[in-house]
Amino acid sequence: SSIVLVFEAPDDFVWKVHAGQKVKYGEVMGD
Amino acid sequence: LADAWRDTPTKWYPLPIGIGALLLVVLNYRKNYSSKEVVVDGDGNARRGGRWGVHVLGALPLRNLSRLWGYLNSLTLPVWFRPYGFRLYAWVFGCNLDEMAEQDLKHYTSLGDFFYRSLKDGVRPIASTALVSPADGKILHFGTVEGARVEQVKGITYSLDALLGSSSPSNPVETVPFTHGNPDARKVSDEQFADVNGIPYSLDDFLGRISQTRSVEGDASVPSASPSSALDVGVRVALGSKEAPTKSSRLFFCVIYLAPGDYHRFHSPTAWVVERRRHFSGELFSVSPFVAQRLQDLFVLNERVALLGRWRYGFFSMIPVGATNVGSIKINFDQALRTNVRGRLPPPGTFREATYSGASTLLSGQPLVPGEEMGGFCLG
Repeated sequence: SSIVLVFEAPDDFVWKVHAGQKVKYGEVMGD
Repeated sequence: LADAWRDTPTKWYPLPIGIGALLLVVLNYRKNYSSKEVVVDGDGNARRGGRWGVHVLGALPLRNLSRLWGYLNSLTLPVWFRPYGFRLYAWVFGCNLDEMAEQDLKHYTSLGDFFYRSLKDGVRPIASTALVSPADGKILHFGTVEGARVEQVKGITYSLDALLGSSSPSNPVETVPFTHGNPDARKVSDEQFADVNGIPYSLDDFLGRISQTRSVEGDASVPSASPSSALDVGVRVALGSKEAPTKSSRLFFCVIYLAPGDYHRFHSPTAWVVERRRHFSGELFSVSPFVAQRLQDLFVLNERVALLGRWRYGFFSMIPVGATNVGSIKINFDQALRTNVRGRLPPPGTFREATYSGASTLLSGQPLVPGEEMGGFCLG
């Protein structure tokens, strides 16, 4: 299964993850 | 072998009429109901098409297999077997049993029950950033939506309209009535919205800049977006109108893959308001990274539930996508939703829509706070 997020955000939105990274729910993804 | 290959004459025999007729029936069935590939045109409309890879996978009865898998995993296991069986499963797939809310493995009646386990309170601290992960899993891909297309993997894109759905004369929407069937479902009154689950949230946390977004409309100083721009598509889809985008926003996307051993419930990634859901019945191809890199339009072909709404920066959507082993998607605040049900597939691109405006008249949708459990994936 997969989850896709699509959202509008300001231009200065910064991802705090990288492709292939394992994450747990509640972990930082972006800010 | 070489002599046999070279010298053995080929003799043709007529097929018995019965077998020939059966083959014709099977081929006709395949032609009518099992041509699985969907091609998305420039306007985002999905239609049947033909790449051989999809035909091969589409020929497999994946939906039936998924339901059979779900049935088998719902069978009650002998109590004595449960600790051994679940420990073996946990060892094979790398589950952390210490995180489970219910530590007694005999409590889980079936593998499906164990698969949908909940976690102890506090084992997943929720970060205080704008966006947190909605699930345990692996980041497959992320980036910005360019030209109304989302990148599945490097170099392979699919249409945002096809992913989220769009209503058009050629693609009629079946609207289903929605009621909160679950008496425990949280209904947030206008007075309560600022105190969700004991956490103080202001109206601005949920809606934020929406009012500013609207005020931009008609402002000559703001460059007008073309009708096909991704931002306009997202906002239009979410709000059901032709809202003008702001000049300093973009559409971002991220794909998270949940492996078989992962905790399979999903949570809200931010403070947002879910306004509607669109259920797309579809295929149940595997969504593993291996398949995602090879099967075009995978996330547009598979069964999924698009939850559309708003957050403080504008449009926000979350789309749980089913797969062969986990075809059932649950949404806690939408008890009427039924996925992976028996029956013929509707035409590609069509969906059933329900709106959540009754959950809160002020917010016009279902408000969610970061980390709040939203639902999950079940086996089969």
